[in-house]
This record gives sequence, C-alpha cells and structure tokens, in this order.
Amino acid sequence: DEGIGHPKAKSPKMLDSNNLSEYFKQFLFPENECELHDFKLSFSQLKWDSWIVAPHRYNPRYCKGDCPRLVRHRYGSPVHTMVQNIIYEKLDSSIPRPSCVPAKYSPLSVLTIEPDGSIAYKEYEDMIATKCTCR
Amino acid sequence: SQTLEDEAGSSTSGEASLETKPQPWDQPLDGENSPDLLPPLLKVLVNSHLPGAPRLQPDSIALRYMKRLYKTYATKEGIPKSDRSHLYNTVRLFTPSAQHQQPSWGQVTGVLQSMDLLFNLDRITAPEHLLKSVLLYSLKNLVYFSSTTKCMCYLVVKEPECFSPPCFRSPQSSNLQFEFRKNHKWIEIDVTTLLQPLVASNKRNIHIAVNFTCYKDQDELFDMAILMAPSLLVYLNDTSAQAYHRWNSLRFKGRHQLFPYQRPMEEELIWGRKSSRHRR
Repeated sequence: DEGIGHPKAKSPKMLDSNNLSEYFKQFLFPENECELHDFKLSFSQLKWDSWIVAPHRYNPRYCKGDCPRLVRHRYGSPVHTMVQNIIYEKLDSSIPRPSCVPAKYSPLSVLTIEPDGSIAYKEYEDMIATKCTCR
Repeated sequence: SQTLEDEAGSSTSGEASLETKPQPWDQPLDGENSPDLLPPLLKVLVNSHLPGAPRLQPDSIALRYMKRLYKTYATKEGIPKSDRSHLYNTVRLFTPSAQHQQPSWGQVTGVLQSMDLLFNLDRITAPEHLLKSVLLYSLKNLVYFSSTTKCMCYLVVKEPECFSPPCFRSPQSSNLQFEFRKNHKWIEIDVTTLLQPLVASNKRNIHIAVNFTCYKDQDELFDMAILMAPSLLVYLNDTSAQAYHRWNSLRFKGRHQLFPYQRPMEEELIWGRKSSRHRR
C-alpha cells in the first residue's frame, strides 16, 4: 500500500523473507531519529567563570532528530502524538509534526561567589536533559 | 502583548505607569543576553550576579573549604551524588563583615581568644530554611594538642542594633573536646539552636561574641596558635521550584516502579488486539 511509510523513506526494497525486520525498519524508524546529543560548554565561554567556581564544564545535552510515525512505546509518547502525525500526513501538513523534546532531566550542583563575597553551594533542578520523547 | 496594548491604549495613565513601574527592558543587560531571555532557572543564576556587577572577592581559605565540600557532594560533571541522605540542597559560607579580637592567653590556662563577629546574611532568601549552622575555624598553623586537651567555647548571639540585655539570646556554653591529628585544619562549632530563631524571624545581621578557652595539663607545654576569625556555615533547604529536592526524586522513582511494563499501544494497533472474547 503506497500510503504506508515515511514520505522520506527510500523506495521499499524487494521483500525478502530473511530481512523482514529491515523491511519494516525503513517504515518505522527515520534515519536521523530523535535522540539525545551532547553539548559541552564551559562557563568561561559565557564569561560567568568569575562567579561560577564549579563545575568547570557543563553538558546540558539536547534532543534532536525526526520522530518515527508510530512513537508510542519507544518514546513513551501519548496516543495524541500518533494522532497529530496522522493529521499532518493525511489532513493538513500545516499542522506541525510531533517534536523531539526532552522528557527527563537531572539536577546540577553549582558553586558560586555571591556579590557580597559569600560563597554558595546550590543544587538546581532540571539542568541536564537525560531522556528524549516525541510530543 | 495584552498588558502592553492596555498601557499603549490608556496613553496618559499608561505613560505614568510606564515611567513609575520598572520595565523588563530596564534590567541591566548581561552582554548580549538580557536576563529576561534566559530560562527561569538560569535567570536565578544570572539575576543574582550580572558579570559586570561589582563583587567582593571571597576569603581564599573559605573558598578552599567550599571547593572541598563541592567535591564531596557532586561529581566532576556537577551531578549531585545520590549517596547523600540529608535534605539540604544549599550551603552558604559567610565571612564576618566586622570582627574585634583580643588575642590573649596565659601560661596557666591557655585562653585562646575572644572575638566579636558581625555577619550579614542577606543572601539567605525567603524560601531557604535553616537546617544546620556551624562556626568554622581554620587553624592558621598546625596546633599540637594531646588528646587530653579540653576546650570550652562560650557563645553569645544577638542582633547588633539591640544592646539592652533582654535582646541577648540565652548565652550557650558548650564543652568541646578536641583531638587534633597532624593534618587537622578545621574546627566546627554548632550554633544551630542559637541562630535558628533569628534566621526564622528574618533577622539578617547577626552579632556573635565568642570566647574560646583551652585548658592544658600542668606539665604539658604547647604552642597555641591563634585561631583565625571563623566563617559562618549555614546548611539550608531551598524550597523554591528551581532547587533540587532529593526526596521528590526518590518518591518519583518509587511510584514509577509501581506500574511495571505496560503492553505498548502500537503493538496492539499493528498486530490487532487480543480477542476481547478471550479476555472477557
């Protein structure tokens, strides 16, 4: 059925019994799939190293990539995500496709010098992305 | 945009309110990023110190202590270590803004010193609740005690502008026994019970008078170094949304384990549902 399959996917290879999973893969998972990427920055690049003493390097990470058409279990996406994808593909392509965004974070400990010269150790919530999802 | 239209609409009162009320664009710009463009969390970091903002340099010994505390509590990447059970997510170290010290010690008693210390705790924010507080002494030189040496510390904590006796907190003297080893560099004196009521009632200028006395055995000679002015260390639980709440993450993990693996929806969509008759 030519309607099935990711519009960008290559034309399906001849179906061969022993690479059935390969055949399905080209429909289910896009090439540059939604996943977590590193971005290591140091506070000196932001000119904040005069008051942020530690950590020296900070990797907030980020999510990037295309969301597969059937995104339920693999990304913990709600059914709404599939509905949105169907709307985009079948009804109105001005509706955005599901986006690849962070789903979980971890905290960061920061050691800073305060304007009055005192020193503060603080733990901030949600500073590092640890898992991506499609929404 | 709604509020902006309102202000633009009612031009006279709008202009008046625009002039009086500080507008976001009034914020000093931090390089190319005005604080308003940053996510709320980094705004907490940026707002409290804009790189151009003047700042006092911290005491180097205090900074060394806090760097060591950081390594104890977090990994090199800055991830809080999960093996910690206590609830504080903020530790602040204050050095005295003013101090008066009378170093005096007699050959007989070895009285160390008495000090009048003034601490300004303005950096403690309202959502930060005090859990523990210690006076932190760093030994200027290594002091050689035998383990039998007993030290007595006599503390009075009060609000500086208040001089009549009723303001004095009930003075607390605590019997502190020190046993020094070769590399011992810090002494901690717990002042939580004295400080708690003041911090809880939003007092931020604290006056602490300390009298430190150490007794030695008759035949023992020891060269007593003069202790340097102590820092005040406060352990706080920041209850604001931006702060990391350890017990929250523990509770979340517990709940997540309650609902083990669910049959994924798309498998049912692709391979069809099990026969409902069978399930019924």
